[in-house]
Amino acid sequence: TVGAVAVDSEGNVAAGTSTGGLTGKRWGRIGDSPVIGAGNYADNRACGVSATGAGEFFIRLGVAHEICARMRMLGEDAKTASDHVIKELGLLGGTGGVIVTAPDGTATFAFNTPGMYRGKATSKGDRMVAIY
Amino acid sequence: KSWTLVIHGGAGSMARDKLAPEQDSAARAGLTKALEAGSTVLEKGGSAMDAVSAAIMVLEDDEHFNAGRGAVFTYKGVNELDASIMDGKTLGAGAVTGARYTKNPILLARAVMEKSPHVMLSREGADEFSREQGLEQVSPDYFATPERWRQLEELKAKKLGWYDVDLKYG
Repeated sequence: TVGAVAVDSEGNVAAGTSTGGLTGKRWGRIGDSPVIGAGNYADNRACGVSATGAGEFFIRLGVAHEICARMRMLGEDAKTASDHVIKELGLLGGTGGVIVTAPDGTATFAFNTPGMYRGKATSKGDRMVAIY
Repeated sequence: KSWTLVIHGGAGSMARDKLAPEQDSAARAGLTKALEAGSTVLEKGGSAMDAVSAAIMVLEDDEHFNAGRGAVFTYKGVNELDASIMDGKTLGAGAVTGARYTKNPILLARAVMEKSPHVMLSREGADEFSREQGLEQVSPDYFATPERWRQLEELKAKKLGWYDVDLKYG
């Protein structure tokens, strides 16, 4: 699965996710990537989220929308909201992670599995590619 | 003018220290290229939607990532691609599942958002819509790579659970 979230110079947020799904999937199985609110969500009032991991858990928890809702209704920042929801995912037995950006330019990650391939760039000149 | 772009290339159980050097460098090269593509759009004042599309297309074209070319195989040995995109300004959203002929599934998801009244299209219908929108079409074997085929064969030979294999290969 691959994903990107961005906030542009007008403060608009967007999120995108694309995947081949699970190796050996059967019966037309669909994970979280194409499910708006589970593996992908964007809302200028909160943040943009793209997820990767065990899709069934992300769908049941509504991870991407849950992070935006926590920011919007509880006033949490992107890192706090993301950490909380990924922790809850883990308690359900799910693995994976999210990338998040917000209109204020916040860029954060939250995940509970090693081997996440990530990158970040900002207008301030940040350029980071990492494999955790 | 300030902007931010964050990308991911998936998550697997394979920690960094277990990756083969060429896997590591290939993943980093792909991520760097995707960051450049998205950053170029934003530096020119382009929209977040265009930046996200540009970055993801690079990773879809890169066979080292499980999306577009280089996607994993289904149990029946075909590639079925899923994608979604969402605009935080309008809450407009588009998604496709089980697409088999569109070179860049993220563009198909975006076409669903911008050119249809729907949010999600699937399988033959998504493929039909893609043709109607004039998106670049490829034959199914464009997505196929020997490494992903080997992973499927390993799954079938060892009858591993789907999660086992996916978690291992990301």
